[in-house]
Amino acid sequence: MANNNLQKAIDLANKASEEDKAKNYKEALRLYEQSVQYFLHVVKYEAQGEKAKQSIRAKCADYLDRAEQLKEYLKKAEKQPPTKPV
Amino acid sequence: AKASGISDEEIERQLKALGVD
Repeated sequence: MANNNLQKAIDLANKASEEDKAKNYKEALRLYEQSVQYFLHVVKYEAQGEKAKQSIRAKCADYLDRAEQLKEYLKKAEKQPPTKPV
Repeated sequence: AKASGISDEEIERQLKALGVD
């Protein structure tokens, strides 16, 4: 079972949370997305036990929630007009 | 509770929602 995709997904997720902690939200968002894509591939195409699939899906949900938050934050940050002197 | 019952399709949908900038 080529679980290098699983390993890749885990590496990406770890990297994403490092970037997240380092406040590189743009990079963290991209990495969260990539890691979920890999996890999803593993769940769909690399037969895992139902239990393993369920726990991977739950992880995906967490990462997606976090990614959503980062996306919202970035959107707001970008829209933030430069504080014009009143 | 959501996380425990999520399906592949739901994950895919959220991914697309994220990706589409």
